[in-house]
Amino acid sequence: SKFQEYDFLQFLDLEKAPSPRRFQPVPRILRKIFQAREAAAAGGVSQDFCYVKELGVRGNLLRLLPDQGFFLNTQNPSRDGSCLQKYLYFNLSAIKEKGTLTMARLTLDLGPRSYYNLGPEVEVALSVAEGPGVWGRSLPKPGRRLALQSVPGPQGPLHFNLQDVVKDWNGNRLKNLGLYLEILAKGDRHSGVNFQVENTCDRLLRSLRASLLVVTLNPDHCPSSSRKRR
Amino acid sequence: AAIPVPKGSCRNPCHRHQLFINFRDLGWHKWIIAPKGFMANYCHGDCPFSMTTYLNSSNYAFMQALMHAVDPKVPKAVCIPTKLSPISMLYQDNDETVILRHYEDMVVDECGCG
Repeated sequence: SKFQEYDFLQFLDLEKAPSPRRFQPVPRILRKIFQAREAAAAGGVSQDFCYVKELGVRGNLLRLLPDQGFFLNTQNPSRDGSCLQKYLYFNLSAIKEKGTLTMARLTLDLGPRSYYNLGPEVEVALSVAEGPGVWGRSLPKPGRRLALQSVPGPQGPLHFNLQDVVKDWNGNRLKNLGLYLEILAKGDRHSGVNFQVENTCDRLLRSLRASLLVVTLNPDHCPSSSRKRR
Repeated sequence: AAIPVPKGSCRNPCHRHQLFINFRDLGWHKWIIAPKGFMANYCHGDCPFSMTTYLNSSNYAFMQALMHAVDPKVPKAVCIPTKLSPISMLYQDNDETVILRHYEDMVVDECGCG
């Protein structure tokens, strides 16, 4: 009863004790960094906590934001090869601490790797989403193109470093981020591989997961690199 | 490593003691993914002036002991951390966000008189 939880949490820069409904899976990269830092601390190795060497950026807080968007089509592949379109939505207002954003990395998990189940090549197009309108009445549309990448045999994770998002957030702290994702299948519809294309699109619809890894640097905890700690 | 202590000079010299903090005891296991807890150390023990030559001690400890000798109302030198290490925490907030954060200078590695 003497445990003043509120005061302790304030010290840790937390407003209150979180009470998540369920634990999210811990992404491999965060687990790897955590284990490396624990091992270094246990071994007494000095570390720069304001540099994430695994990602090659400065920062002292890593946050993995889940995608809260929705699919825009769940039909079979269209004639132009469009496999799926998804509106990706990330709530950036969760980043409450002061400081600068040093990295925003989007990860698209295209499903488990399988040696036997290589699908046809797909093209992944990522754009800034325009809309949706007031109360989400109109559907989001693709705006400024951020990335276009061909992926042979779509499996496993794909990473996109979103430098523009970093600049925009540091300029005027965006409350949220909406992205338009389109995946196009590049199968030849006249050579009997259409079945494979449909299979791949169906699999991607079921297994596609997106997340945004953001790294922030708090100047209070991380003085500029020119001022070396004595 | 054990520090050789002059016989009869001090029964309870300054050194670090271990205490395991289990997040479950605080109810924090509901949101902290890892670690489950951590082995923390705290400093405890006496710092009589004769000991400061044997223990890791600051110049401030000498001044504090000198002041205490002149005026006993001034507190003695105390057992303080001289080397600290960080803690990394992997936790989840209410927005289903997974967060990895480092807190510097959280665990006492070495003690001394100060």
